[in-house]
Amino acid sequence: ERVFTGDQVIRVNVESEEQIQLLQALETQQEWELDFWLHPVSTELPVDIRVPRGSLSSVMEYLSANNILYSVVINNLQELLDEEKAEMVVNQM
Amino acid sequence: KERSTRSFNFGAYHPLETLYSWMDTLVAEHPNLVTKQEIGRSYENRPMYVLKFSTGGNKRPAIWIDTGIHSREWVSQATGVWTAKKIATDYGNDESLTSLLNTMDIYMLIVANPDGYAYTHTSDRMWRKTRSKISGSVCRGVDPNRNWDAGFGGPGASTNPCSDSYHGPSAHSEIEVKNVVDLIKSHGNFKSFISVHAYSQLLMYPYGYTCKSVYNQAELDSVGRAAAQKLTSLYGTKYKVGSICNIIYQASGGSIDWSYNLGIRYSFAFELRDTGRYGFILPASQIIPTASETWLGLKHIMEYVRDHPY
Repeated sequence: ERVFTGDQVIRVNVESEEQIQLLQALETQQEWELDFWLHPVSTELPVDIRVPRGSLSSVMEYLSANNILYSVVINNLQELLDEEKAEMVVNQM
Repeated sequence: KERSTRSFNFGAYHPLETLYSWMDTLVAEHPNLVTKQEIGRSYENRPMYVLKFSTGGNKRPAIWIDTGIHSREWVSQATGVWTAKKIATDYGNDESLTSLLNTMDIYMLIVANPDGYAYTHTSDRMWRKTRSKISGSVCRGVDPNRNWDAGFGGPGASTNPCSDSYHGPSAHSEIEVKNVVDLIKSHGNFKSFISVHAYSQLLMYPYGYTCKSVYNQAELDSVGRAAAQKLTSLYGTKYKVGSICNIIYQASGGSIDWSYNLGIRYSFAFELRDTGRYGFILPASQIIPTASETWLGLKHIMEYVRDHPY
């Protein structure tokens, strides 16, 4: 079973068309294996990205270099998944 | 095993087997209203079950509701379970719903992507697509909401089998999609098609594959806004309303575009809540509040469909 230890989910409240394009450029690159939970489409909607642990520093660097502010909404995805699974086990019993 | 739906914990996530056995219990408790129909099998040969809510007649005007087409959006399937129970228990008690079911049928496909759902429990909680093998690729699965014959292969869907929005080798290539297409076409009298996803609190209508307005845009927009208001009235969860293309992005091959083009005028898609904190991992404690608020929006749409035959 795949684990997501150390993966973070970040939220970007985009402020401009230019930022949308910068984030769309991230969507197309495969190397960092980003999982866009909410896609960069408009300044009206937030962008949520699951960032694998191994890509965190590169992504943070890219965002800072382009003055794109973000917040971390899920600090360690696996922790949340473990809680979810534990709750399901209890419920099944 | 859950012996009765009364003891079933609607405020929890359940594996596929539990959901399927719960369906049998619901049917057993409401034999004059609910039947379970197998509409075909998935790629990995799991049954796809539709719950049909009917008080008689033959091919009455019908409303379609599906949840869970993107497997990782668990709150969507959980909302489907709660909603099915709500419909069954409110029939005979809620005057409006009773009058609806005395003239129309409701079909609910709670697990629209069973292979993907099973895979999120065993192998990859973040899986979104089907689990079909793609010839010539090591990657698997097609985005089942890019595989419908509506602008198929256009912008907003990927040609890359490894992408989460891969549209598939051809329209309706995914058996999970084709099973629904065949049912809807053979029935021929659906008046509304509602697909429930998660997340980001949106209530959308066609089109996704083009930003051109549909013929019934004004009507769909006003019904959508009224439904969203009803939803918001419970807990204040704010929804945006608009066409898929205008409110999110151009996304071709979507189910509600296909249903609208087939003539099913009242076609809508919900993107349920996440209240900005958990995304796809919405805590189970938020299932019932999410389902309860969504019901107010769903019910408004269904009442409108009942009162505006065409």
